Amino acid sequence: LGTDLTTLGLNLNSPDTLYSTFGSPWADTPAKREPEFYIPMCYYMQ
Amino acid sequence: DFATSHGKFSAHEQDSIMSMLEGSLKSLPEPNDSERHRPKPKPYLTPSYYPQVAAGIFENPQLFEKFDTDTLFFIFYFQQGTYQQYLAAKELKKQSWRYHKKYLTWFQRHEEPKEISNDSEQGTYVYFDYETGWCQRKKTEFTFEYRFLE
Amino acid sequence: TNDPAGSREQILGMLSDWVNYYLQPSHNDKALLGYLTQPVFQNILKEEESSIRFYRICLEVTIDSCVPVEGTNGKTLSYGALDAFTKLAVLLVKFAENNNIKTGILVKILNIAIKTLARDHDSKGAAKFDQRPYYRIFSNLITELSLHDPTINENTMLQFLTAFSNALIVTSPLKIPGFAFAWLQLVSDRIFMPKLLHTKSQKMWPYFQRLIVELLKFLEPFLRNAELNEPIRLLYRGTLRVLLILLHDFPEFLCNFHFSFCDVIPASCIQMRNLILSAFPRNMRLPDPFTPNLKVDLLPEINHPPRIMSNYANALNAVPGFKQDLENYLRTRQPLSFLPELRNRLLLPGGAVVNGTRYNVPLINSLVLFVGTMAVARVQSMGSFRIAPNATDIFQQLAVELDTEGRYLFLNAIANQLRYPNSDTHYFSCILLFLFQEAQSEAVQEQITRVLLERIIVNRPHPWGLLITFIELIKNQRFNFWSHSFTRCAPEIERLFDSVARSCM
Repeated sequence: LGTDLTTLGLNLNSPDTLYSTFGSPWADTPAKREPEFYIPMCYYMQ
Repeated sequence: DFATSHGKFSAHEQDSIMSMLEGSLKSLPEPNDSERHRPKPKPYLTPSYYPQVAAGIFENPQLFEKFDTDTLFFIFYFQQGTYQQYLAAKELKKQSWRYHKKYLTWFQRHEEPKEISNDSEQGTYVYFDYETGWCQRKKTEFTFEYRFLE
Repeated sequence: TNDPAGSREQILGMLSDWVNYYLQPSHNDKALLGYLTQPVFQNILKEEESSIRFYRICLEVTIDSCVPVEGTNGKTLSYGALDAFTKLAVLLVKFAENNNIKTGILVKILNIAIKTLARDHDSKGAAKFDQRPYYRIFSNLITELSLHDPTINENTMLQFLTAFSNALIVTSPLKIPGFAFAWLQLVSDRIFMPKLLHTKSQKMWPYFQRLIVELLKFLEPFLRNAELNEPIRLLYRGTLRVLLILLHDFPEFLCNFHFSFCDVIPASCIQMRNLILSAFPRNMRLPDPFTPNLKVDLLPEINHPPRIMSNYANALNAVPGFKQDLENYLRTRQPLSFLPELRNRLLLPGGAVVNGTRYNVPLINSLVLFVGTMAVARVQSMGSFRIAPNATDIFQQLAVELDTEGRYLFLNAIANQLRYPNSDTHYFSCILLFLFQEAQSEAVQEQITRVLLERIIVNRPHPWGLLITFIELIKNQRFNFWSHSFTRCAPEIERLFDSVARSCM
C-alpha cells in the first residue's frame, strides 16, 4: 500500500521550493539553505 | 550496460549488481562529502561563552540595510569571497554606489554628471578610499568609463 | 606505462606545488588564476596528448590521496588534494578564451574521470570500491560550474549542463551499479537539478527525463519482484524523495513526461506511479473531485490536450508495419482482419517472457495512448464523443479478446491517462466507464474495478482523473455498480468497498 510520503522528511506543504534545502535522497531532514552567490573576480584584492 | 534492451538482468548479473550495491553502502556519500571547501582562516579558539558559530542573521540581506556605509565597506574589503561580501556589495549598489573594476573602488555621484556618453560619464564623485585614509573623498572632473563598471 | 620517461614525475611535481599553493587560505581565486598562467602549465596544457596525460595522472593521484581522516573510522575522507585539482579544472574551464575551449576542457576532464571511475569500479569490486572521491569530483565541478556566473553566457552554461548530463547518463546505475548512490545524489543535487529544469524553453528537460528513466529502469527488476533489501529500499525511498521534489517544485516536468516514466515503472509500484500521475500544472486550480454533482464535462480544461513531450509512438514504430496498419484501420476501419489479429501482435515474439510478462508492455501503452490521442482529435473536430467508433472498436476488442494478464496491462495503460483535467483524462475516463457498461462478462467489470481500486487504496497522492472516474462508477446508477456480486465476494472486500465509498462520498 505504499508509504506515508509525509514521513520522508520533506515539508510537502511548504510554499517555498523543496530543492533548495534538499540535502540528499538519503537525508531524513532538510539541509541548511546554502545561499547561492557569485563573487566577480574584480572583488578580490591582491 | 548491465541491462539488456528491456532492462532485464540475467540471474548472475542481478547477483553481481546486488553485491556491488551492498558493497557501496559502506561508502554512501555523507553531507561532509559535498561540503564546499572554502579556504577559510582557521577559526580562532574563543572561550565557550562566545558564540562558536556565526549567527544566522548575518545571511539576512535585511540586516545589511541597517549597516552604515563604513561597515559595508569593512565587510566588502575584509571578508572577501564570503556571502557577506556579496550582500554588502548588493547593499552598496542599492545605495547608488558603483564599483570601478580598475581602481577596485566604490564611487557615488556627488551631483548629476556634466557629460554622459555611451562609453562613460564625467563629473564630481565621492569615492571610498580604502587604501590610505579609510574615508570618503571627493573627486572632481572624474571620468567613469563604463567598461570598468562591474 | 606508455607515458614518456620523466613526464609522470614532472606532473607530480607540478601537482604538489599547486596543492600547496591552493591550500594557503590567503590565496583566493584571483591569485590561483595568476599561478596557472606560469609557462610550465601553459605548455603542458596546450598540447592535446600532454594535457590528457596531465589530467589523468592528477586525477589518479588525487583520488588515491582521499584517505580516511584520523579518528573518524573511515567516515570522513581528506579531500584537500582532490579539491585543489577540481579548482584547477574549474579555473581552466572558466577562464579559457572562448566557449568551445571552455566546454572542450570540461568534456575532456569528465571523460577521464568517467574512465577512471569505470576502471576502478570494475577492478576493485564490491569490497574495495569507494564511490565518494568520484562523487566529490563531480559534485565540485557541477557546483562550481553550474552556479550563476555572469562571465558564463547562457549558451555555454547549456553546454556545461549537457556535458554533465551526458556524464551522468554514461555512469548511470545500469552501467556502474556501485556508483548508484553517489549518482542519484548528483542527479538530484540542489544546484544541478533546478538548473536543468529551470532552463528556458525546457531545453534540458529531455536530459533529465533520460536520467530519471535510467534510474527507474535499473530499479524495475528489483521493484517488480518486490525484492526490497537494504540497498534497494534506500534507493527506492531516495527515488520517492526526488519524485516528490519534482511533484512539488517542477510538476509540469512530470506532466509532460508521464508516459516515459509509466513505461518503466513496474505495475506493482502503484504509489510511485500515482505520484507521477498526480502532477498537474501549477497554474491550474483542480476542482475538488468530491464535489457533489461535479460536472466534469462542463470543465473548460477538458477541451485542452495535455502537453506530452515523450515520444509515445516509439514502440509502435519498433514493430514493423504495426503503425501503418493501425493508422489505416483508424482511418478506414479496414482491413477487417486487423482487429482479430491485434491481440497476438501485442505478445512478445517467440513466446519470450521479459520483465515477468509475455506481453510487449511498451507497445500496449503506446497503442492505447496513440489511439486515444487520435480519437480525441477526431472527437474535438467533429464535436461528439460518438464520432470515433474505430477507436472504441479497438478498445472493445481488446477488452473482450485479451486474457486476464493482457487485459490487466491494457486497462492499466488506460488508467495511466487518468490525470489532471485535460482532454485525454476525460476521454480515457469515458472509455473506461464505457467498457464497464458495455462489458459482456462480469470478469471484465471486476478487472476494471480492480485496476481502479488498487490505485485508490494505496497511500496518497491520488491522480484527480482516477478519483473522478471511480466516484462516477460507484455513484452513477447507469453502471449499477453495487449490484455486482464481486462487490460482496468476501467480508473484507465488502468492508473495503464500504470504506472507499464512504471516503469518496
